[in-house]
Order: sequence, then structure tokens, then C-alpha cells
Amino acid sequence: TVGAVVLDSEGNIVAGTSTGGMTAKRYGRIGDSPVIGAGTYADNESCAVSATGHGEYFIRYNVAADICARMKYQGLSLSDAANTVVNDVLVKAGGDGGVIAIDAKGNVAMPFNSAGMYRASIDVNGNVKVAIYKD
Amino acid sequence: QGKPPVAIAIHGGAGTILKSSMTPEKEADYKKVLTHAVKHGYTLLQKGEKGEVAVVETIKILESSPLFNAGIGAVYTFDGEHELDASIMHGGSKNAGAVAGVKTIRSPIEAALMVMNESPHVMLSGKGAEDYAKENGLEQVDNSVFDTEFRKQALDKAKARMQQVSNGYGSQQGNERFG
Repeated sequence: TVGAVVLDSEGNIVAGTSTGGMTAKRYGRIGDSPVIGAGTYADNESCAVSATGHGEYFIRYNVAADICARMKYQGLSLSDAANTVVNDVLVKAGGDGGVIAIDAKGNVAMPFNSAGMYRASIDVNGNVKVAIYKD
Repeated sequence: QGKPPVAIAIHGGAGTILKSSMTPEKEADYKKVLTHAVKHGYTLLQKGEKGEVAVVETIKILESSPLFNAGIGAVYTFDGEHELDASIMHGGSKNAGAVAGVKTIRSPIEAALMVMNESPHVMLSGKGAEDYAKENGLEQVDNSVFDTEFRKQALDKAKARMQQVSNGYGSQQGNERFG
């Protein structure tokens, strides 16, 4: 699965996700990637999220929208909201994976609870990060 | 007055990415594509392109790379094909578009954008989504365009494991459970 989240010059945030799904899937199985709220979500009042991982869990726990809702209604920071959902809610449920998320100020969070996540970002100051593993 | 702030983050999937099975060359290949994609998206944003354009053009780079599970390089279904999904959402308008289970659309994220911008719907699936994309001029390809040898080997391994343990998804405990 691949994805991107951005803050554009008009102050809008946008999220997108694209995937080949799960190896050996059958019966028209669909994961979280095309499900708005599960694998992809964006709201200028909170954040934009693209997810990757074990899709069935991301659908059941409404992961992308849950991160945005925690920011919007609980006043959590982007980092706290994304970390809570990925490293607490999902971990307790047994769901592996991660998300990339951005808020309207350009803050970026990229938490994951698996061994690695291919990821990269460029923040509002132009700082580039490219990483695969936790370290 | 300075330029308005722009920023971008991308991912290429998560899962059991073992350091032991990652050669320095392979790691460099991944980082090269990730760097190219994120810088391309950032440049578009700096030029004032809309966020949805930056998202789609960035993801198209990742869909075109055989390294990632999307577009070329997508994993195989049980039947040896590729079924692709994509979605996009705009945080200002709350508009969203998605396609699911498509086999012949060259860039699923382009199709998702088209559903968001050009249709009254949010999600189109399967043959209907393919027909819609075709009628609206999106590039169509044979499903084999998405083939890669290492994904075929992953399918063979997964099927062998599934056959050993039991039938059904209950036996999908390997890395293939990741999207």
C-alpha cells in the first residue's frame, strides 16, 4: 500500500491511498485503503490520514477518522492522536500497521506498530526525512 | 510576506520488513524512490498546485515502482490476478472518491480522483469502476502489466502455507496479511 498526505498553499489538507490489497485474497475482498474513514480521511479542522496495514482491523476501528476525531473533539495533538490509535487502540486489538498524518499547520506524524514502514516527509521548513525502520 | 507553508508525508507500506533480508542495494532502491516521490510532491505544492494534484502525482510515482504494493508491483490475488483499490479525500470540501477491486485501470488513484471530482458518487467498484474510468478517458491496461516475479513467489508461498494449515484466511498469518 502507498499513500500521501499534504498541506497545500491554500491551507487545505488532502489524503490519498492506493493498494494492491492482500496476497492471495479471494471473494472480492477489500481492505481499508478505499474505505473513507478507515484507510483514508481528511478534515481541515483536524488532520489528513493515509493508513497501511492489516486492513480488516483498520476498517473495524475506523482508524483514519478516529485519529481526526481525537484531534477535533478531544483536542489532542496530531502526534498524540495518531500514536494513541496506532500504538494503543490497534495494538490492543491485534492490528498491525501504521499511518501517515498531517494537520493544517503542517505537523507530520508517521507512527507504526510493525517492524517497519517505508516512509518519507518534507516539513514546512523543508526538512526531508526518509526512513524504513523504527530507528 | 513569505510563501504559505506546504508539507507532505508519504508511505510505501508497513509490515515485516526484516533487516536481515534487506540488502544495502535494496534499501537504497527503496529510499531512492521514496525520496524522488516526496520531493516531486513537495515541488508541486511549492509551485502552488492543489493538494489533490500533489497527492495523485506523488502516488503515481509509487504506483509505477515495482517495489511497492500498488499499481505495478501489486500483490496477486488467489487466482493470480491483481485487484487494485484507491481513495482520496479533500479536507476542505470533505469530498472523497474511491475505486475498489479494479483490474484494468493503469492508475487507480487517478480513478479515485475522477470519482471525487467528476461523479456524484464516493466509491465505485469492479467492472463498473472500470467502465466509468474507460468512458472518461483514463488509461486502460492489461492486468499483466502489474506483474512482478517476487510478488508471484509471495503468492506461491502463501498458497503453500494456506494448503498446509487449512482453507481460508484463518491460515493467513504471514506477511501477506498486510495491505
